[in-house]
Amino acid sequence: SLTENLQRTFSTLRGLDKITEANIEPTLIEVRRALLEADVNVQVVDNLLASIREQALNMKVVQGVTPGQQFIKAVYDELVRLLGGDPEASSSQPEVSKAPVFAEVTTKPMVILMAGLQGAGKTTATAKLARLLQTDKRGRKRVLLVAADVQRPAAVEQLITLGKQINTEVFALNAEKSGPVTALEVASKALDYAKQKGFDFMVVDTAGRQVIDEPLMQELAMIKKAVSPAETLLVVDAMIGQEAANITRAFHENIGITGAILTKMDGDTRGGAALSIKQVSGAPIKFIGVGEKLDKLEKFYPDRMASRILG
Amino acid sequence: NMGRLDQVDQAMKEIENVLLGADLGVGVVDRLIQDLRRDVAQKRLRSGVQVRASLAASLLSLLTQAQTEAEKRVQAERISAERMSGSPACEVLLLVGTNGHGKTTSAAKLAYRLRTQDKKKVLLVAADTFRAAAVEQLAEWARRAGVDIAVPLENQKNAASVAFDALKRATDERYDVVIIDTSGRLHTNENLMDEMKKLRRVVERQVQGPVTECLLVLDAPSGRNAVTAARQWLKDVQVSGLVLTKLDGTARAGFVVSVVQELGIPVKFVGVGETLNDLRDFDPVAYIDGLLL
Ligand SMILES: Nc1nc2c(ncn2[C@@H]2O[C@H](COP(=O)(O)OP(=O)(O)OP(=O)(O)O)[C@@H](O)[C@H]2O)c(=O)[nH]1
Ligand SMILES: Nc1nc2c(ncn2[C@@H]2O[C@H](COP(=O)(O)OP(=O)(O)OP(=O)(O)O)[C@@H](O)[C@H]2O)c(=O)[nH]1
Ligand SMILES: [Mg+2]
Ligand SMILES: [Mg+2]
Repeated sequence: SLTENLQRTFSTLRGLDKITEANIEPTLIEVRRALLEADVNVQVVDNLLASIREQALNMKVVQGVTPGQQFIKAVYDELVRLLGGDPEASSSQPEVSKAPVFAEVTTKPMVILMAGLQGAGKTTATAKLARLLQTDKRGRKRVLLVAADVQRPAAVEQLITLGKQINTEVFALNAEKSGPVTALEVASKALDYAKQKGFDFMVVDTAGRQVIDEPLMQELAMIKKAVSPAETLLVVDAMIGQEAANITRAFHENIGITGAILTKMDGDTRGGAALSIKQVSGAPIKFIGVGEKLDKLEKFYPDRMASRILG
Repeated sequence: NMGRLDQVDQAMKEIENVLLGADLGVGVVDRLIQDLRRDVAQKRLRSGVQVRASLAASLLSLLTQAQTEAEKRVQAERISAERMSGSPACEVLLLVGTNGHGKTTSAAKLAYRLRTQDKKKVLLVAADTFRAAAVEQLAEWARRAGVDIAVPLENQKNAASVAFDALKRATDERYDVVIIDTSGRLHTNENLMDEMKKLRRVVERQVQGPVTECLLVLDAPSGRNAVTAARQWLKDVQVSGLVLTKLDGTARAGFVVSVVQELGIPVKFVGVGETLNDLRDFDPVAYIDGLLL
């Protein structure tokens, strides 16, 4: 792991009382390799290293702590900060774990729009989110799921099936009854329905799309305009590589994201994409998916993610 | 003289970042840049254009050689397996891989191609008994592709028995090819990987021969974890080829170089979109061009 490699690299610095440009270079190369192998975007890595280099050179050697340990802590702390966390507050502290993920919203329904590449896990995440939202501590909230993916075969059926599993209503338009239907129509009509029936939340599932697909990116922008979501969440497969930075930038410039959900974190991917997403959009990762079942959604903790990326 | 060196060094730095940004991985890139430095010195390359051309040529030759050797390896394995068991009663394509990467869509595309281009009698098998509306999704694709489909019986949850029933039907009704779509799974889930090993055994016992292809489906945006996944799949289920999907997007899928060269898994097909026609054979030249863009 990087931590072990760094311990080894730094053991050669044991006798030193000062970290210099020369002796830090091999260590920085080691950190660069590890972060790239963890799928952190190359530009994000190089920015991070510039900041680490500066911190390391200004580091005062602390009594009883080896320079290696200090350096590792500096890298870890920087990762936590870049992921939107506070290195001094760990996820085991209740004020961190109990902090609400979504800001309070006064208008009803609070709308959440899901977006992302094909196969990222949007439909599953939509249902997982609904399950969380409706079992709110302050009393059962009513959530409306919106099946606005009218393109993928059986996408609507998939959301309807998931909705049944958690006893949640799904808004869908039947193409056979009303003729060909657009995603924009479904989303707009769903909002009217949600307002009319007094739903607390409305979560809109959309079709996966590529960022170079102009018409589909425009469609997404129109959907956002029509439903004015309080939250726009980018759903990203944790196995994603360097492209995480580019697709985050493209979605962010197109519709402005307020958060992200990193799925399939139950695998062994290091998840460096988390760093790219936060760096490029400024939006925090709010949840991670840790399995296919609908109770497999966890709150995102920067410190746990930092440890995972560092390996 | 300094200006010329600067231009070459600048080109090397840019190339390194392009290759890293394309998910080739730091180990592969280090080796490529090392070889490139040697070529620059030996051939006395002077310009950025020459440096880039030299790298493109080495990368292409590395990949085509690795692809050829991988195809030979897989072919030899199939021949030796058939020597042991005899050739299978019908051809079977098994699609496996990570959740959401494109197995179901690729199964449909393959069925469509085999029916329309190769004039085969194709049976699609919906062996994903877990995911919501997975069977409905493949059934709709079967309808669009004009092929028959075997679906699970009501309450039939065991994927291996769905495959078993489908293969009985395939031999009884004389289908040429059976394409089995399976549920997505992470290579780290031991129970699900065991289930897949068992599925393959049941299939091969039923057709009395090796599956024709065990295709691992991985999508282009995947990072270095795709190599880890492929390695585990190879170890557990012996995949015979890769289907690389979503190459119509912005991702360049540099992990493919490692999968072909280090693991010896050849790329069989490429997915370039969401319709039945969006299936291509692997073209190393086009792939390398895409990497270096
Ligand atoms: N292991 C695991 N699988 C997941 C997770 N989230 C989603 N999946 C699986 O990933 C696959 C794709 O999920 P979907 O919800 O259909 O993805 P999507 O983004 O809606 O796909 P499109 O609508 O086609 O773009 C399914 O097999 C899900 O069960 C997760 O956190 N862990
Ligand atoms: N752009 C693009 N999208 C693709 C391609 N192949 C598949 N997709 C899309 O990716 C999404 C997931 O495809 P599926 O075929 O459902 O993937 P899967 O591997 O069967 O998913 P699970 O069964 O849930 O594990 C769908 O929205 C497909 O339309 C491709 O080559 N290009
Ligand atoms: Mg979906
Ligand atoms: Mg599928």
